[in-house]
Amino acid sequence: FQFPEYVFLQFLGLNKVPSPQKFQPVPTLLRKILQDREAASTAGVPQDVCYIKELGVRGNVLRLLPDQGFFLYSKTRPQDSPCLQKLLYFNLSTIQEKQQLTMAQLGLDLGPNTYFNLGPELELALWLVPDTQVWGSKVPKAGRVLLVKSVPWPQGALRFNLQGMVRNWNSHSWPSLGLLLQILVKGDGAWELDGHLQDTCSRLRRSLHTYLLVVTLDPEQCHLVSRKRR
Amino acid sequence: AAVPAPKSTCKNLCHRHQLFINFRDLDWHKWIIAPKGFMANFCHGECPFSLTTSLNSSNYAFMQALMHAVDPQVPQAVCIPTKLSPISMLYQDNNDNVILRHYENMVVDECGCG
Repeated sequence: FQFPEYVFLQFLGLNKVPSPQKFQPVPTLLRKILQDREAASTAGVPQDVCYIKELGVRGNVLRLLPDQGFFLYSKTRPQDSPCLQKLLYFNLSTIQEKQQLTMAQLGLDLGPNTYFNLGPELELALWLVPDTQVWGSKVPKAGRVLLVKSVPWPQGALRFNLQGMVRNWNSHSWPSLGLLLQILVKGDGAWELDGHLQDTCSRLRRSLHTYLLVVTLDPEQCHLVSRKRR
Repeated sequence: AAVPAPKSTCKNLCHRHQLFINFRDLDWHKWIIAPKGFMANFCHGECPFSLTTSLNSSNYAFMQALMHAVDPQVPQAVCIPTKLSPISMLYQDNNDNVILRHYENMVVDECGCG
């Protein structure tokens, strides 16, 4: 008897058996959602599998897409350039066309949040990068500004809602998402004098971890709640 | 006329059979992060007319068992899941995406005749 493995894989939305080189870290949020679901199942509590109460959105599939982008290094003096520039690249091609995107959240982890070893204030800026197809040949041009925000550092994890930007997403016209992240150190100049700036920037580069959390809804398994008529 | 009750031992009556599939046995533990396996419980057993009402049956199962007793051409009531629960799976695909997916009605909790 040969178990029809491919049938099961198709059921999961996969084409072939995944063979990951290493397991990606699973964020606490996903583990919590999973544990809550398992506890509810064990207790026999009825569940709506098409609503994720922890995020307050409808959907039955959560995807954590790792950033496949790269750092950009400037040839100018560190004082004259941003502390950190990174092109964030997220491959959206695995999301099937029929699935409806109900949430997209960018996660930026800037290292552990601590009261010790306090650093300067940071200014974060995020741009949409169109035409991610041409990345291989040249440094892409930044498009629309999505965010400019000042944060104290160390800050821990930050989350930004990109739902408005990807509302009209579909996999044919938009197989990937490219963003340009720029982090500037805000200070009175003292940071630049005694080598703190470079130290801060290299620490940021080491600790930066970015991901995109995407929630989709499979209309074959779930139904969108239609608006009531006024 | 009285309908003769077919003989069934308790062992053969419709009930839930527990079956656990360990993902390690299928080599799927390399990409499925959680759970460790799947409770592939199934329903199996007879639904004799005399016990249809006591085997967690629907009213229709009772009627069908009665009709089958009168006319054997009518199929017997069958042992089916009557209560199912969802599962959530956390796995990793070929693009290093971590995916948490909820599936409705995946695990058989209770069986009955229907």
